[in-house]
Amino acid sequence: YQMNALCDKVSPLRAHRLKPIRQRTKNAVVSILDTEEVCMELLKGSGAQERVKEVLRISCDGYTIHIYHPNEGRGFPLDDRPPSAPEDVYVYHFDNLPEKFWKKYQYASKFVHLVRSKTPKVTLYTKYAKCMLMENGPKADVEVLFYDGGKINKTTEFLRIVEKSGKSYTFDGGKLNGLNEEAKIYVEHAHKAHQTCLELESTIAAQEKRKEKQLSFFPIIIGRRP
Amino acid sequence: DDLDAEELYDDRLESYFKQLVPPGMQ
Repeated sequence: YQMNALCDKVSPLRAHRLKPIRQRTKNAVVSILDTEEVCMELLKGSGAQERVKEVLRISCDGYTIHIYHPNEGRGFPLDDRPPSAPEDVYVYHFDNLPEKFWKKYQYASKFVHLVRSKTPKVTLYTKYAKCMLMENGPKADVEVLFYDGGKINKTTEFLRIVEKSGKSYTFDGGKLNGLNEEAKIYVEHAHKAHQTCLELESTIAAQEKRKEKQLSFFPIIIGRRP
Repeated sequence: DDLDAEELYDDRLESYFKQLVPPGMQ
């Protein structure tokens, strides 16, 4: 029995349907590959001495982690793709990943969550707005862009309204006190569009389950701008 | 291991996010 477990800190990441990207920071490069795997390249050294010394390659369901040290531990200069795996690769399951890799896994997970929160899963064009339900479900973020310039963002933590004039309000959950008539209309419409997106998501997901092939029906776009 | 997730935000990431959104009201 482990007193600490990775699952107490983070859920297995999910990178299904996310588009490829490669993003570097000071000491690492995190990528979503076209296979939907997530790759972390850890860098050591600076300038011409900079090398990719360690690679974590995480399956798109987050459960399988391949770890290797390129060029027999000497590393390779940073390239535009991760160095390929040598023969001696350590393969771990999410449940038995050694603690020294947890922080790196959590970092990859945080990045994936950020991308999911910005990736539309359901896009609905209504009479007044484009409503997007994002991939970070359950309780996914919602972004409603009104054709007149207004905007609403809903997350589990806050609701932000931007009126067409540019004036904005942020509410930390709970009641929406002191809203003017214009903002009330925006919120009401956003709420309805959000509900419709959730219903569409559930209907499409049910159809998707009936199919044997693992072919995703998402993202979906419903309607068009009037 | 100096992994700072805040560093991830930059212009390149913003333009990637914009590409994810279906056209019409970007």
